[in-house]
Amino acid sequence: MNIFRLLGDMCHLVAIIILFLKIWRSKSCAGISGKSQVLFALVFTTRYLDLFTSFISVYNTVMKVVFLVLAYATVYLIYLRFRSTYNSESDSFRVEFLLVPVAGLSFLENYAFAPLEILWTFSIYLESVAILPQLFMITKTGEAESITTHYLFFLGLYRALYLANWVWRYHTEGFFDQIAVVSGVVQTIFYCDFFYLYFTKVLRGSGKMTLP
Amino acid sequence: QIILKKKDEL
Repeated sequence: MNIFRLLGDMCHLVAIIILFLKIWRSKSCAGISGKSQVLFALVFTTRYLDLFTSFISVYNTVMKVVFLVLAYATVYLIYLRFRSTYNSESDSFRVEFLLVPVAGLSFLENYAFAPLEILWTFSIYLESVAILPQLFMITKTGEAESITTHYLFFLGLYRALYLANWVWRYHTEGFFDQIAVVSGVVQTIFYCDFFYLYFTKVLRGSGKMTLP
Repeated sequence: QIILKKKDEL
């Protein structure tokens, strides 16, 4: 555990909590892509199956359980509790275009051809693209509430901090996880355009982020 | 036989 990794995990947790509280308090999931949230729930489910097979630390186990619970709770709020506020017409990204290539790639490029390994690889690849339906939705409607942009900011920051964590681990312990690093770099690139808009529009102005 | 490391990251 290093400072980048810990801060990264905390930003990830903060992002998920921000989204959950935003929906819970406003009783509305307007502007939120339910598809991205289902993909994240799928990411956690397929990655954290090792909760049943290996114990790493109390921290690791607790964080995994918290992420899983919050991911499913968020999906529940969007699709069941506050379903009437869900903008399904704007959330029109075709997730099969992500799921099929990601599933195919996880069979082809993995560390071992074993069920848990393939599912772990699938989760890594899927996480790198899971935010695309949300970014697509913002592009399509041309705006996002500031609280939604704060959620995306913390999620992007988590990714950037994990990159720093891998650089640190490579130099201090010789640790290098090729699949995670390549996917992580790809994932972080998706946030660059958003980061630019966040700093130039949301932080400088106020309220909503509108696209030019 | 590849010996896989435990995945300690989240």
